[in-house]
Amino acid sequence: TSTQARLDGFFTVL
Amino acid sequence: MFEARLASSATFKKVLDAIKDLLNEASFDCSDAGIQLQAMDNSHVSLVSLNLKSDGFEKYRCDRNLTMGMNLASLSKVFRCSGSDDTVTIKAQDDADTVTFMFEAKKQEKISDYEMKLMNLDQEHLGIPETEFSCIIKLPSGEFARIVRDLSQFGESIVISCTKEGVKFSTQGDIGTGNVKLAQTNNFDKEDQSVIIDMQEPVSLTFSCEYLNSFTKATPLSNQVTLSLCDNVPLVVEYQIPDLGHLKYYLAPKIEE
Repeated sequence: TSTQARLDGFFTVL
Repeated sequence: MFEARLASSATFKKVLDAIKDLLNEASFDCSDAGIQLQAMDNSHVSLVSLNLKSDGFEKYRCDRNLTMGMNLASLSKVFRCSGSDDTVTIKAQDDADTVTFMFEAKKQEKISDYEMKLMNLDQEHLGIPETEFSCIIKLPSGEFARIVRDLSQFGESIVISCTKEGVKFSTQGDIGTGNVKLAQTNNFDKEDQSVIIDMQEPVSLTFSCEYLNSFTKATPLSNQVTLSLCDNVPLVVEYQIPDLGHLKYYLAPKIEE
């Protein structure tokens, strides 16, 4: 089984 | 004062159709450079990044940077009122709380305008780091949409595996499995009908069918789509909008538990 990763952490908040 | 006139309202309609599944509302950031939109879906699984260059418009004037928060369902209602050959002019005063869309038929025989309320959206701007992707795949957008649609019948996820031999899309579900392999084509004089693979490292990543299907709503915008893959970073699905800009989707992979 796999879980859906989230995008938080991939991008930096400007 | 902001004023942007686009020769084809149908193009903007296609952009809206391509993002309204993922976003309920979004801020359109207007500057000298053009119109940009960047927003994550509610689940923070995908990000939409739209860039419409000012020189892609017939007329473009932006005296002060302006952020226009809009409800996309309402915006769709407005664009449903435009004819397929109409031009559209988007107008807003500085610090206005409304935006006006004017649709003009080609011979000026019909002119309509719609004023829509703007929203104050508290949206953060995200910096997207430069990534050296392991694999960059260009393929016909219709082919990508077809593969995602076909495989979505069988499972909830699609594994995209890329090697120097080609790219493979796979799924599995209760009734069985499905695989679609595409080899690189040599049809260089028709680039938008070709499959072009630029591979540094083989890569295999798993993505949600539901999100991939939403991204393929952008198919009418472009004949070609670019998929950029790398371990541990989001997939980028990019549609170039001819002479106007691009629409990119970022999607977090599924990971093994």
